[in-house]
Amino acid sequence: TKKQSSIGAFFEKT
Amino acid sequence: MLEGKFDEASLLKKIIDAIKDCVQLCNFNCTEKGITLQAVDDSRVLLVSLLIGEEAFTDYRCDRNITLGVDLSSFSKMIKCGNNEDFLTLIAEDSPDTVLVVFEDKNRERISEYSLKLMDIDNEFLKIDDMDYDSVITMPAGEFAKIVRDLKNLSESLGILVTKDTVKFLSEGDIGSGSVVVKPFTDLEKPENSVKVSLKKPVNLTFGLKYLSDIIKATNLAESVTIKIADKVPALFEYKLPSGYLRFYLAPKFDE
Repeated sequence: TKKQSSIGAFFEKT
Repeated sequence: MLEGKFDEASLLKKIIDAIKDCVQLCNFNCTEKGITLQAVDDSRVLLVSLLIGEEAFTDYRCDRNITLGVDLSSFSKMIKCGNNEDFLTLIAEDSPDTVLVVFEDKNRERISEYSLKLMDIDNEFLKIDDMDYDSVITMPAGEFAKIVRDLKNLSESLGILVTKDTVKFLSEGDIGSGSVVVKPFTDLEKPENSVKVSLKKPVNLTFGLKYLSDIIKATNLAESVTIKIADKVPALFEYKLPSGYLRFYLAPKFDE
């Protein structure tokens, strides 16, 4: 099975 | 003050229809260059980034930056009240509580006005840097939508494999498996039917079909979709607007 990653892990908050 | 007039209401209708099922409360940021929106879906997997450039409007002015906090489900109900061919004008004051939506029928003297209450929406803004992608695929938007719809019947996940000049979409589920292979193709008479694949490095990634099903709601906006993918980063799905774009960044699935 594969786990869904989160978009927040890739882009920094400004 | 903001005053943005679309030649046809259909453009804004299609944009809102494309995003309203994955994001609901959004800030429309209006500047002299046009209108932008960035929002992340509730499960924080899909990011929507919209630019409606100034040139997508027949008339556009925005003297100061204005934020319109909009509930898209309410906005969608309102903009459906206009005919597709009507002029649609968005009007807002500098610190607005409401945005006015004005439809003008081109064939008769009929003007309809709707006023939408705005909301204070506290949403974070993510910084999206330009990335180097391993592979870029441009293909007819309708063809991509069909692949997603067909393979969604089999599984919750879609694999996208790009090797030399070949893109393979595949899904495997309890009832069996399916795959669609797409190769570069040039249609001289109808360039929008062409498929382009550029590859720096082979790619093998998996995405949730639930989110891809949201993305393909943008299919009516453009003839083609551009898919940019690289290992271990979100894929970018881009639908070009007459001026601007609707982009979706989708976080991949990884092995546990």
